[in-house]
Amino acid sequence: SCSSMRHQVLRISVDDEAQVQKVKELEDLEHLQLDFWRGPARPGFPIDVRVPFPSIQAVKVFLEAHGIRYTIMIEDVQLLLDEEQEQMFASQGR
Amino acid sequence: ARTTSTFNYATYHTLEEIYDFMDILVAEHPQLVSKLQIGSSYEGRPIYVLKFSTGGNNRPAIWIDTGIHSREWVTQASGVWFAKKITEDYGQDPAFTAILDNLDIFLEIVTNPDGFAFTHSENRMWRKTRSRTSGSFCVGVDPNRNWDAGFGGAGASSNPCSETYHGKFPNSEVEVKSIVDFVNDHGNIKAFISIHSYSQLLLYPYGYKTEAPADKDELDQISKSAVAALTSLYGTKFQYGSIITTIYQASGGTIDWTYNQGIKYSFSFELRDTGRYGFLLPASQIIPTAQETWLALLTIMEHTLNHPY
Repeated sequence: SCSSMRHQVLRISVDDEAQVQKVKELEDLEHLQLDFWRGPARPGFPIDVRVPFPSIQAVKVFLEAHGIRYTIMIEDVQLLLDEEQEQMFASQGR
Repeated sequence: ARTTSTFNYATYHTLEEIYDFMDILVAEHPQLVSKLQIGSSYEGRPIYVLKFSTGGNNRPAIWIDTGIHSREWVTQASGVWFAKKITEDYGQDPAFTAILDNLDIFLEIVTNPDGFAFTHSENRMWRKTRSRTSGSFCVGVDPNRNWDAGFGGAGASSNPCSETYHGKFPNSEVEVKSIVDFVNDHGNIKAFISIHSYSQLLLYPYGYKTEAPADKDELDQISKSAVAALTSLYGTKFQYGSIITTIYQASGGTIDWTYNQGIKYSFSFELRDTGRYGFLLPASQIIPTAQETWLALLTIMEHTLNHPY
């Protein structure tokens, strides 16, 4: 749906329990409308979070300010969703 | 598809297509497969379980469910593949034939039909059920926090808007209650396997408490063997252990309840994570994911057969 336009999924790497707790603080900020695909667990365990476009900057600033490493796992969720739909329609067509 | 041989297992399917597949499979193998309706979802969709049996009366059984979290599409797709695999391998693979000659298998492919339909119609990222909570505009309960095992404890949320909302009371979700009633009525389920994605984990109780299950050593050994079998196919690395020590505390979970009912071989899978797609795993990965997972399931099923209790 267009509501996932330019949503990104960040893969966050947490090195210690303090960083895990820091990311849990993010989880509590409801206004950011974050969707944790892999929730905060323990050090060394990747955390994946889907971030709506309006919140991306704030989340990245928060992570960088606390020295928490992250990569962009999915650049634009909507593009993947569109690909998935196209693949399904193409398969149904076949 | 008009036969399960022409059905495309390498694509994601809608609820209607999966329900059609079930009927075709039953029609093709009436002596082996039957379709049971164990309830109706909150929005009134039938909840179906495929029963694979070669006879006997209330034989010891294995339960496998996929799709309890609706957005985890590779699990429902794997469930469809498992169903076909069972009909193909019975009578062909000696080890599996021995399993089905002595145990029944119950397979619930779409454990959360309303959520699954919603991922196709409105929101691909929907996880929960679609029940309404009075006093909140938020919809749905996490069906893996709604079981009567440490219900409402840490690792679940009392906020209806949370993705881990546990619901107003245990088994409040008809999708959960239907399984609870089925398990209690059957009374002879010996292994219960609930399949999720993604994190590449094989988990056993507990999630709601740090206390180890009485059978921890055996469950750990089975997990080690099952993970080795899974990894042997494509090299996919899995971790294993109890839920609370491997990931985090999570209360009200499925296999904590089944284990507390005496179903010793209670496991939960988290399937493939390529580190690039999360829940949006490309359809090209469905079959290899299902194939490797089946090797782990076989390990658990064989152990269940060889260690009656």
